[in-house]
Amino acid sequence: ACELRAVSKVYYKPDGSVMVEALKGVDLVIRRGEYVAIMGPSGSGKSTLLTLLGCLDRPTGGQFLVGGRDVRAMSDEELSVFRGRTIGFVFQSFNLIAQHSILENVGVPLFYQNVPPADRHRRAAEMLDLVGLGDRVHHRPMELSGGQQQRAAIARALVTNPLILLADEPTGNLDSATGQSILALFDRLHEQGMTVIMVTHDPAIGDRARRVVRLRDGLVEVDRMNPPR
Amino acid sequence: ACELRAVSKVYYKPDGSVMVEALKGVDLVIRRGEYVAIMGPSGSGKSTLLTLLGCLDRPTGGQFLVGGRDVRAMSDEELSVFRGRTIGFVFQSFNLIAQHSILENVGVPLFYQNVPPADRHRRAAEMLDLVGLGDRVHHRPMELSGGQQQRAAIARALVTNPLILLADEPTGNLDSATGQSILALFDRLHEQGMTVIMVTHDPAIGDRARRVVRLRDGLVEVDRMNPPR
Ligand SMILES: Nc1ncnc2c1ncn2[C@@H]1O[C@H](COP(=O)(O)OP(=O)(O)OP(=O)(O)O)[C@@H](O)[C@H]1O
Ligand SMILES: Nc1ncnc2c1ncn2[C@@H]1O[C@H](COP(=O)(O)OP(=O)(O)OP(=O)(O)O)[C@@H](O)[C@H]1O
Ligand SMILES: [Mg+2]
Ligand SMILES: [Mg+2]
Repeated sequence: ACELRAVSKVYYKPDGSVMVEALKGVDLVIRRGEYVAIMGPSGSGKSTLLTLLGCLDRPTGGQFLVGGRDVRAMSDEELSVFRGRTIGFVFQSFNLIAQHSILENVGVPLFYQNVPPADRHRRAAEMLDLVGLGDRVHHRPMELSGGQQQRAAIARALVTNPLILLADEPTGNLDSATGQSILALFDRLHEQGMTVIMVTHDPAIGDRARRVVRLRDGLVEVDRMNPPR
Repeated sequence: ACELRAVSKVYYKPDGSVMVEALKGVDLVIRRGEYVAIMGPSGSGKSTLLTLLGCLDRPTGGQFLVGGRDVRAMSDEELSVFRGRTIGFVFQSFNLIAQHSILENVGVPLFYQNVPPADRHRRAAEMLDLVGLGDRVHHRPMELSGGQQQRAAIARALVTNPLILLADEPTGNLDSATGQSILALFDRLHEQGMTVIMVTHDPAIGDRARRVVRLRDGLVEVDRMNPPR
């Protein structure tokens, strides 16, 4: 489980003064196998929260425990190893490497796991096929549409078969039909045990999750279970 | 009016062979003051079409007439002058300049119109206020949420009071309430005479437009007027 207790995140100016209090005291427990939608207004702290949950950054205050262990007790290297083994992250702005094809891009997390090149390419190609990009594998990000870049970022997040998927608005650039097929893929992986934590602005997607956490101004405003589907 | 006749757009590989036929023969007439939603599957050619309509690129084949004049008869410079005077463009990936605050970013189109600095800053600040970013004007793009970056891109597109707004999925990163306020702003400007051409994946936004053009595989599949609101 991931557990946040009174977690705050402050962005500072270069002179050390406070620029923005992005999270102001978040209490949240997410257990293995959950399917949580994180919603709320633009600027309310969703991406910041997801970044902390993904161990890509540390809280300014409060406690963040993963598997019972406070991340403050973990070095940057330990956190990085944990992240590589456990987490798949889909960024709101994709963060694909411009100079590489999406086949290479999707293979990068496997490279860090010391998977040999032939297996990397095979698994990356399979994942790209799953998201409907089988005929675009040699394109670089700038040679793709916005929704194709988004799907490549999703493929990269899933290629290591992560225990936890953190996805920041993964269908924002997708038409309804393509978005539904991506959500169906997430459902299948969730049924196989993957934890899904997804930021979304789409109420219909919020309804598909098992639980909705709604932020406002850096605080949790709502945290409730959805009625069973 | 903008008129496309049998317009094609091909992306080539470095060796000159065809990589992708993004548009395969588009016929389309859009008149002054229209409000058109462009919809269709991911990869169907919407951003490519918008880029041509915005005079940011030229067709590979066919004719594209603006105000009755074929763009092939216009030099790159003439096209650029026409674009600066007439068009406001919201990019799917925003294209904000990382090193500048959003106040400076939004002022850039006015700089190219030789507007003096004090007026540039005043008008940029007003536009940022209109999109709800009045308290973020000195932030640089990386110090903003995804939806805030999107709104800054929208402000930049509107700061010159363009005759034609071309917007590529302008509410994709916005929660419902913020998205609605942006669409209400577009409505007001449309009532004052601005032509609106918007790519969207959201059927609800398609319903708000006066007309929907739906692409599939680089061709126009549907082109119909919406019932009056
Ligand atoms: N620079 C490029 N080089 C090669 N192919 C490209 C390039 N840009 C786009 N494409 C291809 O052209 C097609 C149309 O792309 P476009 O960006 O217009 O799609 P779109 O309808 O906007 O999709 P989305 O809804 O995903 O944003 C896609 O199949 C894409 O792979
Ligand atoms: N690097 C930064 N420096 C300063 N302020 C920041 C930085 N990154 C984000 N912020 C601010 O922190 C707040 C929360 O940002 P965050 O990206 O978490 O919002 P969000 O809920 O994901 O919004 P959206 O729905 O628009 O993506 C915003 O008000 C934003 O302006
Ligand atoms: Mg965000
Ligand atoms: Mg597009």
